[in-house]
Amino acid sequence: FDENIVETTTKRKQYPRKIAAHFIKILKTERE
Amino acid sequence: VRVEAAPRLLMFDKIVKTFLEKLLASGSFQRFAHCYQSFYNLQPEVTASVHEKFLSLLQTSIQDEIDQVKEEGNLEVLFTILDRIVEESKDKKEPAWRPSGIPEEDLRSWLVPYILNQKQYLRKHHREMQEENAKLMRSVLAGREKIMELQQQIQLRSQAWQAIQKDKQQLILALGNP
Amino acid sequence: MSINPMSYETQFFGFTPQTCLLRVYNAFQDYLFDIMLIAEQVILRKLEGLPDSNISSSQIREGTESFLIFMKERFEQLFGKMESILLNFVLSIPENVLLPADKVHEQYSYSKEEFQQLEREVKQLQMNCSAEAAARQELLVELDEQKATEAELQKTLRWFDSLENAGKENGIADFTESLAFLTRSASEVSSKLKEIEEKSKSLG
Repeated sequence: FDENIVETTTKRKQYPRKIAAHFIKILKTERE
Repeated sequence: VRVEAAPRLLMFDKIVKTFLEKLLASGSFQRFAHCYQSFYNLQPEVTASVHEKFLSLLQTSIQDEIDQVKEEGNLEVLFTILDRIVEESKDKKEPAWRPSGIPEEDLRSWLVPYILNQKQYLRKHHREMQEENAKLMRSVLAGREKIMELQQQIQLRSQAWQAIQKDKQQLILALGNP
Repeated sequence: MSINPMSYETQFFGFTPQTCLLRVYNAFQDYLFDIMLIAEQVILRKLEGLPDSNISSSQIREGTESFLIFMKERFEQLFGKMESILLNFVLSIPENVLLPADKVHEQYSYSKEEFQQLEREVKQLQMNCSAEAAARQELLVELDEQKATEAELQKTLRWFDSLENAGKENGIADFTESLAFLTRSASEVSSKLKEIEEKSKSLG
């Protein structure tokens, strides 16, 4: 349970930034 | 410890210290001697020194453990950061946002600023393109007019030459009659 | 009892506060037991040097157990208090506090509908831009065509100019007038001829 919580919160901390980085690439490509 | 005022690190140290003091105080020599009554009667000094060693070893072991936990957990830095964040939020009374547990929902807020930025860019780009196309349209219209004009000129010139053609026919006729 | 996973705190600290304290609890408890055994070992070793003491190791063990039970109880009580204070006031994030990393949620809390509306607007803008780009393409194509057409028309006009210039170079300033003049002259000549013929007939 503890590992799940740590894993989940680590994802909450890291994934939005990673996804946002890819999202920015998509938007840039659409611009081009 | 007045819990709401003291910075976290201070609170943490104070609470652990208080815990340790009370724990050691509860292991009093009376109690220890009482539990080892027969040995205490035989060797009171040894009993006292064993008791003293017991307490000091317990204290240093627990203190070392606490220091290790603080170091491994980077607690000093994190407590200081958290104190600052809490301080900055002290005017906010409403419960703050918390993860909803639905990733795509929580992700939306992350993406909104980028989409708004894209929207602003597209709006600006669209306006620029419209202005540019308006200019081009003006050039196209001017070009159409110019071509119309040239076509009219050519039409006039070719009509003139056709008229000359007619005149020439008449001349030939006129010349042709003996 | 519903467990509070303290996931927001875990997001900040990188570990669950309960686990942190559990580790401290286990460590303290281990120390208590270990040091208790060390103390007992010291006493037993001391007793080995006192053969006529009549104190058995089980007596010492009883003493150890009773002291340990007492200390363990006190430890549990004190640790329980310490844990609850630490979990509630030190290792917890007050509910009005938002971590800096989550600021976006304060500024951009969009509902699903609002988000979809925003995406539709962006899509529409993209289509508008594409339409403008297509229009631009067409305008550029037409401008190219106009250039070519204009060049052709200019060429035709220059051809007409060259015709007229050819006339001028041969003394014909204006074809129409010249032709009219010639036609008049020719018809005069032919009427003269006719006159002459008639006269010559009448003389004949």
